[in-house]
Amino acid sequence: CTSVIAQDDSGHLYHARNLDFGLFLGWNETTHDWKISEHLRKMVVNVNWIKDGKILFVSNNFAGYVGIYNGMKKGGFTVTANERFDLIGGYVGMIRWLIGLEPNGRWMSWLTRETLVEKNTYAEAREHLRNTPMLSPVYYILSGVNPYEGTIITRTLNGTIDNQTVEMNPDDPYGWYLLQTNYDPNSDVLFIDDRRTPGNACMRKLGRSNVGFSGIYNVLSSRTNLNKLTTYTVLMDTIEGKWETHLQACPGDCWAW
Amino acid sequence: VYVPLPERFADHCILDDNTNLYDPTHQYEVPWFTVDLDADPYTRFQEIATIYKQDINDLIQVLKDLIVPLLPDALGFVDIFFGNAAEYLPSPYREELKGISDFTGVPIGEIVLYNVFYEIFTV
Repeated sequence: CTSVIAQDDSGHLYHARNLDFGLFLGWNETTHDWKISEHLRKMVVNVNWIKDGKILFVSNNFAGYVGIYNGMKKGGFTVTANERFDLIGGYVGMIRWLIGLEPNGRWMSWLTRETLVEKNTYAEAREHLRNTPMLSPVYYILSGVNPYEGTIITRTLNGTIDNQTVEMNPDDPYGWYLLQTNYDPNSDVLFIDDRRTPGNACMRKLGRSNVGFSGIYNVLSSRTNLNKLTTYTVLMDTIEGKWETHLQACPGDCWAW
Repeated sequence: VYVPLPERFADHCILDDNTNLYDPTHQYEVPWFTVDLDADPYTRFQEIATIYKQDINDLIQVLKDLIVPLLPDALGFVDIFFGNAAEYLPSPYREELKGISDFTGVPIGEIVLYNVFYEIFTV
């Protein structure tokens, strides 16, 4: 996956992500595509979540899946969740939950949903996503409505790794955006899975002045941020309340992840 | 040993080509649904589950086709283990998953597996 938070020259924030899923889960030798990714593309839906007769927040989901990977509370915050691989992974959390050691631990995508239901501001959401015990590691990418309200929260089961958690930074010449794939922000990426370097290069080519749905979509449609695992791109603007999900695929000569 | 990728597979920023792939009309390829948080959790996902019944079944079947040749007894384990685990999931998720299971005809253990796949996959 690749998530991006970026702001334009006026400080208007945008949030977007590619959702990649299906690695090693079967290869279709006819279409040259991952079998699971192929199926998931047919199951993408947008959802208006209603409470008291009003739209509380929006998300997109795979049909039959009740958790949330991406959500937007208009005028409040947007959040995406990127997979974080760790030896102390979700199966450890599951076992601890099953034997009663983590009765209050939250399943990853259910914590995202809970945050969207219960919290209304960037600060509230940030606090909740940083500190709530959960059952699997993850990267939460969170943005608000004010300039530089953007962060990557690197989660373990019991807390946040502070030295791997980054914020948008007005003092950094490239602090107008954050780009997160599936590696700790302050650590090297696996050399055979480097989507960070091309993503950063493309964002810098785009430039702050050209940030918007169109510019970020084109970054996320560039190899290898776009690859054979990519199922969709979602574009979010919580200030204007705009939400677009675009199905994605990478047919032909394209890296497998 | 460094083996350079063929050019056609290499990283490529399409902005270098002055290309614009963004077409806002493509967003309409993804349908919108409503989930009412004030409704009975069992029926909240009825519309989505009913419309996508076949797709959900097909997805689960792909997973089965991958797992069974390697672990022939795995499906029985999934149905029992995750089926039992469903009873201990927090509300409203427990009821929502039961509803999806009933509306799609997919055993509850397999619906739970689909919904906690992230947790399993993070290793």
